[in-house]
Amino acid sequence: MNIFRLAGDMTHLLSIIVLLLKIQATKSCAGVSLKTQELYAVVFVTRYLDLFYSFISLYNTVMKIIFLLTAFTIIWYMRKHKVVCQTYDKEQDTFRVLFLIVPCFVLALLVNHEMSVTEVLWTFSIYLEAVAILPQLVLLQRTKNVDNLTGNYIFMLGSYRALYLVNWVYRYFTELGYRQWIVWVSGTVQTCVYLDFFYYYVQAWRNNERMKLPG
Amino acid sequence: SSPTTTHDEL
Repeated sequence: MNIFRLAGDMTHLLSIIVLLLKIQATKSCAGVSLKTQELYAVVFVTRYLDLFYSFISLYNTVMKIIFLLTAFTIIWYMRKHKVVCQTYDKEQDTFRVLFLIVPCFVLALLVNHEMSVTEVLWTFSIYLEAVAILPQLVLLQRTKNVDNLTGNYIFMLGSYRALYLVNWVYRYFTELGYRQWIVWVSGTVQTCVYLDFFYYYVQAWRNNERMKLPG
Repeated sequence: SSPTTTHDEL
């Protein structure tokens, strides 16, 4: 494992911790899209089915379990926690997730490495992760004002993907025969989804003001 | 067909 991959994973983990801390400390999930969180849960469940039949490293196993547990913890807070669930912007969070899930699934059936249940589900998780942030970005666009923690959460999620891109370039030059087109293309799309957000995030940071998205 | 890459990334 190279430093870019590790930095990417740590940024991913940190983004989730930031979101959980925001929810726990402020007892509020205002501005957080439950749809996106549920999509991430679907992504992790379909991707980490290999926990049952393949072992890569203790690091991999532990991280997978953490990602699964934290995803469901966030969903639990937003759906079941007495105080937190009342702060959820349900009326604003209306993205039709089936418009993401169905095309990703069809694409996974058409473009995959191997026509097996676990491989198709794994491929589906790769495609779905690329677009899973969209309900969150749409919610942000609607509520306009982005609180710092939510902004940092999304910024870190985007950074994690950007670090993975660097990791792939590094692996391409250091590992003989290493290539994974499905992951590369999806990952590039996924990183591009954040570009607009990055622009406004950096702008707010440079001007030292609260982040605001244009109408 | 290309060999399946082991999914060693998260």
